[in-house]
Amino acid sequence: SDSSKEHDEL
Amino acid sequence: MNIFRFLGDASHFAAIIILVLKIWKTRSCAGLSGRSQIAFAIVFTTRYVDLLTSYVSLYNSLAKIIFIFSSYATLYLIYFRFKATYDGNHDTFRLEFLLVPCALLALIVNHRFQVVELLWTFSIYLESVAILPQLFLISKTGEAETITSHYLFSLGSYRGLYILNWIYRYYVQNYYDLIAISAGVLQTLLYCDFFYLYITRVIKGKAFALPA
Repeated sequence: SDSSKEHDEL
Repeated sequence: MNIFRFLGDASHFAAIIILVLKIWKTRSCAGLSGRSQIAFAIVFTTRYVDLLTSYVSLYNSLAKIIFIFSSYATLYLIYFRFKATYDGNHDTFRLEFLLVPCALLALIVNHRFQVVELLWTFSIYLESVAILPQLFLISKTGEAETITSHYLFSLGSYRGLYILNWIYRYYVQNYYDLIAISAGVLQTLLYCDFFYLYITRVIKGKAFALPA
């Protein structure tokens, strides 16, 4: 899935 | 956190340190695009407003604070401290040509129509093209100081490593973000021409100059 809920990258 | 992402972040930190050291040691920001640095300051500011809304890790928060702080420190060095050495005559790329399309695209192509998310999306699009004024400046003058080319190589490597990180995350964590990936690929492609010249010239000890 396109996991876009959390942006955990910088 | 995987090795590619860690090395990517390390490369990003290195780029910023190289940039600040170059300005500080040479007492000059000649050859640097203030407009690209303005774009990066906007990128970090709009992306990291989530510092206030979501916590990922201490590493993540510290890195965000450092990126925001260093981007404004760089602007201070270019536009105030060493303004006399700033190459404004050659730094003429119109930032609105990047800001407006990125803002419009963020409004159209996003994951969720919500303020923080739209700012994040805008920052992702803007980062992908933020280096264009710098590349434009180099194309106008036809050359770059060796240390400036090291800066650009570090910055480009950061994005290249992030692509490896996304490939890894796709296979290992089944995680992917199409907006980040497509913008990141575009960003990396913009560096390819530079990478070629960097490897063929600077690594061999020659000055970075565009082919006549």
